[in-house]
Amino acid sequence: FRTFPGSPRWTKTDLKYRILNYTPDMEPADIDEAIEKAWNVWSSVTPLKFTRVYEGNADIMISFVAGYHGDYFAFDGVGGTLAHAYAPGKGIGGDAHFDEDEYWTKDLKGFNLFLVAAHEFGHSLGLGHSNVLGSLMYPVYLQTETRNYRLPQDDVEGIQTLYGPPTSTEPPASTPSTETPTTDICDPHLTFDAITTLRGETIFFKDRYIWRQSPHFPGIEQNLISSFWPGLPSGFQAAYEIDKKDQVFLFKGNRYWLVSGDSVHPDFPRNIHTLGFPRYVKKIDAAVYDENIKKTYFFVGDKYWRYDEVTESMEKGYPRRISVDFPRIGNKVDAAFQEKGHFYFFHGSKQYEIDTKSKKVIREMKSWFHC
Amino acid sequence: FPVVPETETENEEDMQFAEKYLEKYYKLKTEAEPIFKMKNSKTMTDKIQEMQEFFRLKVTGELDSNTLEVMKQPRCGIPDVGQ
Repeated sequence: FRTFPGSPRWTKTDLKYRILNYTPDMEPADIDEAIEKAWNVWSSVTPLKFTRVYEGNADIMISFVAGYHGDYFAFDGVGGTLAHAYAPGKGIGGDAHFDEDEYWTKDLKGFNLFLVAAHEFGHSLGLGHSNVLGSLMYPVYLQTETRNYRLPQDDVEGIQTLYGPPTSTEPPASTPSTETPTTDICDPHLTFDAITTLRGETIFFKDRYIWRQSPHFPGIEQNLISSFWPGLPSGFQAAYEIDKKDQVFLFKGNRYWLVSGDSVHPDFPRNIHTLGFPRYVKKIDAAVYDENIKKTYFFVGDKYWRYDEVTESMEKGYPRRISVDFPRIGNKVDAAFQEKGHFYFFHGSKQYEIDTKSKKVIREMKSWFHC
Repeated sequence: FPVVPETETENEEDMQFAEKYLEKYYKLKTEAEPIFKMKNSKTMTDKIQEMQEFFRLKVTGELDSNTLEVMKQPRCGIPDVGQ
């Protein structure tokens, strides 16, 4: 699959479409059904919801037109180009045009409107063409069985890279991405799933949310994880940044992802065992990169491993016990990050500032947010 | 004078069709009156290769029958490369 350059996508999940006119080739009711079914193809695998409007502006305007029709891309009569659609954006962005000179049908006698519409709506949502034969976003029209149509996996992966999967635990579509969770940042029993630095900010992961703390702005900004990385799950358990490479690694269960800002690197997720963990390790509790020695500490249960980021291999002599090498912090680390030459380890609701060289606790902190 | 590549001797109609196709879907740039015919021909070959790679055809850079057959199939109007 491919997205358009810059990966434009809609930033809201509630989208409106309007059918501006009908082709005389089909009954209007059949056209309505084909269009609605085409939208269902995408709404069933994303958090997106499509509502038809009958007047005024809509995000996606759908029309049947022939030859030159007011944009720079004229249609060409019978055959050749069947339709086109525009990437997400204002004005003509998202709109879909169908060549009226083609013979549109609800079966396969002509060009099946449902199939072509579903393909064009993929463009309206931000997908480019795929070179996977059989995928919906393959550029050439292929006659495909439309009864019980199932979106091919390549298309599912493409659209979920842009918008993420549908989950029943997601909040309603109308909820803005900056929805404030009910957790009090000064709650003395506050705990976090994972913490990392990211481009100068500190990112705290808690359930479905990330809390951003920036040195340039006051306060804490709380957002859904999916608003930054739509294709990623929530519930990350560990995270760390290699600042000079602009890389942040996110861990959940036995998988990990690599992101740079809000871009997710391809070829991820990978299995944590590719890093050199033994098979009995099922998840990572916390991770922190030491930029002085270019090694990453991985905390699992009451032990920790150390990974050499230069040789990309786990160091020999590990795992070692946390309580032996990091005295006073207990036998577990829930979250960790490095800032200004110190480690910060979180164990339950306790926070420790640690000297990276001696691994000794400098101070125990009561709160991270100046409470 | 430089030798004209074999692609230049193929069916002129097919070549014109392919040129239009590649302009539309693969950002082929053509000059109205090419000064260096060989240079233009190389660009066409590159674009044919690009199209063959996309469609997982045998990459020859030549307008063979398989390539032409794919080009003539009804399709979406969005380019396969760029925007």
